[in-house]
Amino acid sequence: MNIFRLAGDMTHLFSVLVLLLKIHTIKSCAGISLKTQELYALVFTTRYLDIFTDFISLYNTVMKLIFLGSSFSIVWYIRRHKIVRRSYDKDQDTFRHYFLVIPCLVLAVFINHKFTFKEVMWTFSLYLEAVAILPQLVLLQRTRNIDNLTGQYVFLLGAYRALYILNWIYRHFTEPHYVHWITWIAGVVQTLLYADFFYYYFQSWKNNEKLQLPA
Amino acid sequence: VGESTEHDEL
Repeated sequence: MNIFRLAGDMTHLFSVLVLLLKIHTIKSCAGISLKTQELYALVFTTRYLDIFTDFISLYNTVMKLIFLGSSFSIVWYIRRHKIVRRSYDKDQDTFRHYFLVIPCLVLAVFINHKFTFKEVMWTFSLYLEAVAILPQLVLLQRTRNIDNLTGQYVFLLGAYRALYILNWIYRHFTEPHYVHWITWIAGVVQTLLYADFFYYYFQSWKNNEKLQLPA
Repeated sequence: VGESTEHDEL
C-alpha cells in the first residue's frame, strides 16, 4: 500500500459518501444519473467476485463491502425510495446501458491477462468503470444546472482514478513484477474522460461562478 | 515470473 493508493481509495470512498449523504439528507437525486449508479454497482459486483475466496487484507475486504453496499443502496434509493425516486429525471437520463456493457464485455473476452471467468469478469469491470461516468456527464450537460454536491461527487470520482495512476507509476518503479498494462490503459482512458469536466470545474471554481458545462 | 493476476487493488 502506498500513499497514492490510500489517497485514491479515500477519495473514492469520500465521493460515494458525499453522494449517499446528498441523497439521504435532502432526499433528492436531482442531477444524478441512475444509469451510472447501476453501472457502478455492476463494476463492483464483477470486480469483487473474489471477496469471499481470496482474502488480501482486512482493509481490502472492508472497503469492498463498503463500495458494494453503498453502490447498491444508492441504486435502491433512486429506484425504490418513495421520496427520492420522485426527483429522478428519467426523461433526461436515457443513456443505454448496453451501449457500454456489451463493448466492454466483448473487449474483456478478447483482451485480458488470463482467459478465466474471474479474470475476464475482472477485466470487464475495469473497462466498464472507465466509461461508467458517461451517462452522468451526458446528464450534466443536458440538465446544465449542476448543484455543488453533484459537482464535487464527479470531481472526487475523477480525482480518485488520477491518484491511482500515480500509484501505478510508483508500483511500476518499486515492484519488479508489477505489470498490469490493461489496468493502466483503462485507468488513463477513464481519467481522460473527466478532463473536460475538470477544466470547467476549475474554471467555475476560479471565477467563483456556477459550474456550467457547454451544451 | 509472469504477470501476477492476483489483484490486490480495489
